[in-house]
Formats: sequence, C-alpha cells, structure tokens
Amino acid sequence: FPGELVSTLSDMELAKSYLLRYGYTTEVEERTSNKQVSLGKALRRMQKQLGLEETGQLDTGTLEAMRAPRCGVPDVGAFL
Amino acid sequence: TFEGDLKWDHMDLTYRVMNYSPDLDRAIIDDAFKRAFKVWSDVTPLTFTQIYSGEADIMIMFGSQEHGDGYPFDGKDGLLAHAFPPGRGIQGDAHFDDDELWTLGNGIVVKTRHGNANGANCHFPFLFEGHSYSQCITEGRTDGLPWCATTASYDRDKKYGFCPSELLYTTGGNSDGSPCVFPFIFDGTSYNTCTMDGRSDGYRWCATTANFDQDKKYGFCPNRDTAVIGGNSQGDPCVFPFTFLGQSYSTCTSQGRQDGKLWCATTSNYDTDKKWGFCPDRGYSIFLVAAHEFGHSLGLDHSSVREALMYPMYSYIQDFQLHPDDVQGIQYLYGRGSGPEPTAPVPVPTEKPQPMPTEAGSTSTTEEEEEETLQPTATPIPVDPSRDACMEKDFDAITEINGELHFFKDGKYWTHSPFWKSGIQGAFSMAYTWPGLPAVIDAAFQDLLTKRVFFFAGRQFWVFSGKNMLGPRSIEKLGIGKGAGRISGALQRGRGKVLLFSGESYWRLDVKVQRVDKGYPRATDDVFTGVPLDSHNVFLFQDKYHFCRGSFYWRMTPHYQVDRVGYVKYDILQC
Repeated sequence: FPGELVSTLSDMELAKSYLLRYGYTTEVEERTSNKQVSLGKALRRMQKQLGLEETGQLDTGTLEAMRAPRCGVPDVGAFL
Repeated sequence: TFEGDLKWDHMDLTYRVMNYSPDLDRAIIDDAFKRAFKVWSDVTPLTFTQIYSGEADIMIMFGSQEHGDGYPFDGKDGLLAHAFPPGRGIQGDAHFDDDELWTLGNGIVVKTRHGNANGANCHFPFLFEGHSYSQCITEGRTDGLPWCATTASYDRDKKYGFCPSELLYTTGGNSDGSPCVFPFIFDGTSYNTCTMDGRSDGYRWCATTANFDQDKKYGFCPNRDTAVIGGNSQGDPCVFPFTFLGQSYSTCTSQGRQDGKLWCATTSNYDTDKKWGFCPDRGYSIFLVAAHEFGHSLGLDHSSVREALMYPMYSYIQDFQLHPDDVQGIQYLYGRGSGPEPTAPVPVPTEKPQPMPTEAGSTSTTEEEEEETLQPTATPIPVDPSRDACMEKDFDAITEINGELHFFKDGKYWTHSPFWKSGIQGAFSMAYTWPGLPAVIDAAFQDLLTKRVFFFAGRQFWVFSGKNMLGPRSIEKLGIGKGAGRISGALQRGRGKVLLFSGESYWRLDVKVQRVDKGYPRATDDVFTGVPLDSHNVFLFQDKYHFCRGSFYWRMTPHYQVDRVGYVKYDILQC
C-alpha cells in the first residue's frame, strides 16, 4: 500500500548527501564549519546553479529537485 | 566546459558499447547512441565511429550500484548516469545505471507509422510471430503491402510484421452508453477496438471484425469501472495496459499521491482488495540521457539553463532540439564544422503587421493596443435561449475560452463549464461578442499566455483581444502554404506554441511571432495515431486532445494514447 512506503532518508540526510555528492559541500566543510551556516550557503549555491529560488532553506521546491532524476556528474568541480 | 577546457586532441572519435541493458533491443540501443552522437556531430567537425573490440576513446557501459569506478549508482530513479571529461583511460567514458527502466522515453519501445494491408492504422499492441508489439521502428511498403520493422537493424533481423488484418475501430460503448474500455474480453478473446457498433434492445454492441455479417461476432463491452485517473511515480498519466502483480489493467478506479508518487487502485472497493499498483514508468529516454552524457565525454560541464541539454535534471522532450547554450559550449571547444547553423532564438518581428482593411463596425487595433490586457468580454446576450445545443448535429468549431468550452454554429455559440452545474449556457450571438467575425467559422483557439482568441474561416484568420480585432489576414501570413485547406482545429502546447490541424497534416504555430515553425507540416498520423484523420474539430480540454468526427469524439492523453471514444453530446455537452 503506498502509505506503507517509508522513504529511508530523512529530508536533512537526503540534502546533506545530495550537496556532498554534487560538489556543493566538501567533507572538510561538513566536519568543521558551523552546520547551519554552511548548509544555508551550500543550499543557496545549489539553488542558484539549478535555477531555483535562492532561499537558502530546505524548501519543498529544493527537496523535489533533490528527488528528481538527474545526471551523476558533480555540478561543482568534477570527478576526482 | 570543465576546468582547463578539457577536450579531445583529435576530431575522429571512436566509441564502443561494452554491454547492453535488457530493457531494449541491442539494435535500438545502438540506434539511440548513434542518434545521440549525431546531436554533437551536427554542430561541430567531430565524427564518431562505433568499434566492436579494443580500446575506444569513449567506452560505454551499463552497470548498477558500485560498477568499478568508485562512483556507485543508487538503484532506480535518482542518479541515472554519469560520464568523465575527455582524456585517457576512464576519461571520456559514459556509464548508465541499469537499475533504471531504459526506453525511448514515451513508455513504449518502438513506434509504428504505418497501417495494415488495407491501409488502416495499426492498433496496438499487436501480435506478430507470437510476440506483442506496441510500436515499430521502421516501416515501408512491399508489393503494395505496408509493413513495420520491429527493430532498428531490420536489415539483419528481417523482423517484419503486418499489423493485424482486422480493421478494428471502436465507436461503440457498453450498456450504460459509456465508451468501450479497451482491451475487453469477449468469448475469451481480447479486443482492443471494434469495427462497427449499434444498439439492440437498449444495449450497445460492437462487431469485432469488418465482415461482421458472417461472423456475427458481437460483444458487449465490459461494464466500465471508471476511466483512468491514475499516474505513475514520475507524475505521468498511466500508460495502459499495465501489469501489477501479474494482472493486466486497462484503467484504475481511484488514485492518490504518497511521498510524491502517484498510485492507482484497480478495483472500486479498493479498501478491501488493497490492489494498489504503480503504473509502469515511462522509463528514461536512453537517447536523451546519452546525448547529455556524451556532452560530458566531449568536455561540457553542467548548464544552469533549464532548457539546455546539459542541465543536470532529466525531463522528457518529444521534439528534442539543442539549446543555443549547448551549441555555444561545444563550438567553443571544437568549432562549428559544416553542420547546420544552430537555430538561434527567432527575433520578435519589428514591423507591425498592418491590419487588413476590416469590415465596417469593428475596431481594428495596432499591435500596441493588442498588447493591452484582455477586457473581460461583456456578458454575451443570448439571442435565442430556446435554441438547444443538444439539437445540433455537429459544430463549426469547439474550443476552450477563459476556462469554458465554446461550441460555435452558424453565428451562434453556447458555453459549457465542467465546473458549474449550470450546464450549457446560450445560444449567444457571435457578432455581439466578436464583432466583424463571419457567422460560419472553421476553428478557434485562445492563446493561453495573452488570452487573445484566434479564429479561422477558409484561408483567413482573425485575432481578438476583447472586442478589439486584428484581421482578417490570410493564413499564408502564418506561413501555411496554399496546399492547406480549412483549419479544422488547434491544440495549445507549452511555450507559446499551438498545433494547427488541416486535413491529414498539422503545423506548429509560434503564437508570439505568428509564424509556423520550420519542418512543418507533418503527418497527423505520425504522432496522433488512432484518431480519425478527417476530424471536423480538434481541441484541447482538461489537458487531453479531442478529435471529433460526426457525433463522436476520440480523446487522447498527452502520451498520444486514445483513452476514450464517446458522444460529444452525451459526454462533453452532457445533454
């Protein structure tokens, strides 16, 4: 039953893994800087790159974009 | 481009397909990759040659989860594919996630464009050599008989098939007057259309073969549950028939949305049966994703332009064209070559179309005035409330204006809104609402952006903004040649485009520049397969395409599937 489908990742976990995978944050930033500030900055970068409204918030449009099918090449930097 | 403007140091590139996805015929995957490379060779001096052994510049593979390069895929949906910028070894290679459903993007694997021995259209799915086909890639005519090849490399496979010889077409409905829902089972055989229909003892029947006199194969369409209203996880309407838990369904009763996924219940008492099903995904277009990934293999990075091929998110596009952003990027790296000029965005015309001398009593306007917002048309005055739309045999034109369906006939029109219980309003006077318009028109449509209303009669057209009229002007002004007869209808598309239908062809009109796009007319049958080619009215209503002939209409989903046939009066006008 669709209602029983539970998405495995919480929104925040989804966002963090997305921003890391596509180059908007680095593992170093992940560990060191102030979480809230760096998340807002990274979200704004992603929203700018994908032509979304630059709110710096994890809003519905941003979450939907994170769930949408896409190419795996990082948006910032390239494969190492 | 990538940092350092990575690019190949030679133009004649090679590629090799290391393995294939089971979702599609190898030939179809080869064909899709070939077309994807052509996207780039068309606008640069680059050439691409497929090799079948050894090390190619671009090695292509399908893999799932961790597949050998340290950048694992993630199962169905989400990450579809990736590729590496130009260079040696893994550089330049392209990998596709094989946990995705790879198709041509519109959910069906191959597409027919031809009909069967007696020239009628193929009806899908059809069986050939025990295999069910929903389309075919290539078609032709041998000894006067049309055939369709079911794989792109039909030379080698010689998989020809003649669509079923039965000329099947439903116009029938079942006992409650609703159209047949296909496929339906009668006498143990599944039918997806029927030839003739009629009514005996209050029941509707449909004959399942052209020569029904002898065969007397009548069948009552199964009582319809409901029409499909479901969709799949990508938000697309269901593609029918679909199988769920091994059972094939042609419609679903109820739908809903959970976690962004659409679902559809397959029985009316779904609470107890809990027979949920996700309509099969349309899948992802191997051609579109490959064209994007090969852009990376050639040195292009992601774009921020939503309409560009190199934008990172996937969206299915039927008539694909490279965006100037893509062309500028690849030509920055490799130059232009002898390919066709990239289609620069068409400049909006500077000259103002001089309004033609107009009939007395109407106020023609210049372009500026035309830009003003539409005044709400005054409440039309019924000329003849006794005149009943339900008594009309058919209509000159049908279209939706300001959210209400308008039915035009001999200088009068009626409106019907699906939302208000008031049902049919009118008859109203066309001359009162649109002064200067002829009494008998052929077609009309409202431009969704500017709210202007276009009318067509013979080879002329009029544009109204409220009561302000521009015209009449010849349809040749729009770029529609002399060969075209009357315009029979219009379908509004996105981005200011409208399809205009005439006879068995259609044109794509760019409403802003009021010119039809290059590459038109096209054969209606190529895309709108399964609707009558001599429709009297064509209109968009509730996001579906309606083709009317006589008292019937054929309704088609945005995925070009006829999902309903019925009576204009009973179903649409609700007489």
